[in-house]
Amino acid sequence: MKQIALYGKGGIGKSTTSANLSAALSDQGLDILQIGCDPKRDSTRMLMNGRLIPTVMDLVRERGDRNISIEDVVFRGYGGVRCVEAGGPEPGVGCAGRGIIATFQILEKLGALQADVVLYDVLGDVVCGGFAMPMREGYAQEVYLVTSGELMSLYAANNICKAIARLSTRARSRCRLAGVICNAKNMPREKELVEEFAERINSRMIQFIPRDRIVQVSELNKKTVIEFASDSAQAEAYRNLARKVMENTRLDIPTPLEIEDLESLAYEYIK
Amino acid sequence: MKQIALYGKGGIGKSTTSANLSAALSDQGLDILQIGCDPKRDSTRMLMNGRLIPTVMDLVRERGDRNISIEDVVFRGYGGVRCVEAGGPEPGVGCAGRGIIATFQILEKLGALQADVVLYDVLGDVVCGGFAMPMREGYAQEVYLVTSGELMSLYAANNICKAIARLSTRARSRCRLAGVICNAKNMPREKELVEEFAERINSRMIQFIPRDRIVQVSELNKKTVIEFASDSAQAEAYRNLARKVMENTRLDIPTPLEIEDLESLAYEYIK
Ligand SMILES: Nc1ncnc2c1ncn2[C@@H]1O[C@H](COP(=O)(O)OP(=O)(O)O)[C@@H](O)[C@H]1O
Ligand SMILES: Nc1ncnc2c1ncn2[C@@H]1O[C@H](COP(=O)(O)OP(=O)(O)O)[C@@H](O)[C@H]1O
Ligand code: SF4
Ligand SMILES: [Mg+2]
Ligand SMILES: [Mg+2]
Repeated sequence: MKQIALYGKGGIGKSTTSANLSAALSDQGLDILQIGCDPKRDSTRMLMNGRLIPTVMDLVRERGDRNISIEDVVFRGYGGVRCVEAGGPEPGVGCAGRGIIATFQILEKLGALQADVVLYDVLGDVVCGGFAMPMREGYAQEVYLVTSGELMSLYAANNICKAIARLSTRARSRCRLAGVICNAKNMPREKELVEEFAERINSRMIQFIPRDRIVQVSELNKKTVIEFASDSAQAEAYRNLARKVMENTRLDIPTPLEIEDLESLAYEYIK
Repeated sequence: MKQIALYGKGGIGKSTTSANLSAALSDQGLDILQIGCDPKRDSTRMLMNGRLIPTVMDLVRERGDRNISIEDVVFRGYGGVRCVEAGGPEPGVGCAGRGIIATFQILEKLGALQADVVLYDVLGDVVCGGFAMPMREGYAQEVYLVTSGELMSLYAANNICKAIARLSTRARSRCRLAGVICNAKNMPREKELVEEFAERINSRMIQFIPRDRIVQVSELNKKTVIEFASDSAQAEAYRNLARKVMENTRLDIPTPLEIEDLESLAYEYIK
């Protein structure tokens, strides 16, 4: 069972990339479980024809974790991909991380945490104990960073590396950096910048995904690009990503950059 | 002592707005304390000539909270504005919220949590118990949402409203929604969209701040717009915001929107 996580700054394209990656892997014949671990709870929406499935945390708050069956929380979407949304903490009150772990434990108890590939889509803006839970507790073993060339998304990716590096010393966590996915904003020299960033954190850029309007068009049709525009170049980029993820054996302990070095790197590519 | 907080999605412009607001208030003769509560710890950078001041949390981890003096954590910047950065949790391990509260308690113990206006600049991507701490524990009493017309920043602002509404029922928190600041991305009809959003959450847009390259130019010069380009229209927008914040008496309990209603609202303004 391959257990991969996509981490990155909010809005960078984790869910779009996750849903398309899951769809592509499913088309390749694999049994996929995608678990949204972002309070936005919309990770699986494009696999579910635009539907926002109920979240595990909402159900736990409504009924208690003993009154949840597998059909309440696991939904079959495009290509048979199984979809789960952890949901978020009670606004202003709870801990997102505890909700995420509770979700995993419920899925395990229901025998639902099984698949050829489990894909965790996780918010990466704050690398507190809460959002690091999938890595800390050994669920997410191969972490892919999703970033553009924008300094703010590189900053978030770099922070996630600090967490991975720290957690790599713990027995239970077993998580490693598997690669960097550039989800482009179509900036000049963006690919080179993200490639260099990836090298310097002791990893590599595994796929460059262009910014393409076909993503918006597919979204308006409530589908992934894989489903809505399977002949497009964008769909091919997601299929390439899927192949590379399945073939990838390179797992690293990252070497995060100092803030000043990250800034100088980003500025080199602006002039 | 006026205690205000700026909350909003990461990257939306909280720190830029906070630093310029503090600078403008200071120019009006007030004693200002700005506390950065974002793990990015760069809230006060433009008031400190580009310097990233040490964070309280880093110092606590290095020396313990008993060995911290006021000069270690409170720095005087532009116009005498006093600057503090709470810092972030240990990546992958700690709780951002506990760090924020520890910072406030240390400042209180040092007699440093005093000013005409205390301005908290707080990450609003995740409205977990951690980042809601300034509101929960009664430090932040007037909350200003910083948003653009982009759905993702409105979504974050709406979530913060859920937290404010929930916490308004608790005795200790005393926090209210004081207004919405539109930090523009120069989208068509953006002002109208944010005005309508503000009305529908039972508040109002208190200031429209254009997107202006003078912000980048000032930043490259390591200064706020108030300092670097005090005759610009952008500086005047920040001064207007400062005046309105000091005159504002309207404090509301917000009425957050349902996701579907927020999306329909945003889509109305796209066509
Ligand atoms: N490669 C891309 N090209 C064009 N638009 C994209 C691309 N990737 C993501 N987007 C858009 O960016 C927005 C945010 O993406 P999303 O996957 O929801 O981010 P996240 O899950 O990281 O918060 C979505 O509306 C999506 O349409
Ligand atoms: N009104 C504006 N016009 C142009 N650029 C802006 C404006 N406000 C913010 N920015 C830019 O947006 C970036 C993010 O702003 P920042 O204040 O750091 O966001 P936050 O504190 O919410 O994470 C900064 O680099 C800043 O230069
Ligand atoms: S650990 Fe993280 S998610 Fe949990 S309350 Fe603290 S800041 Fe929020
Ligand atoms: Mg997402
Ligand atoms: Mg900031």
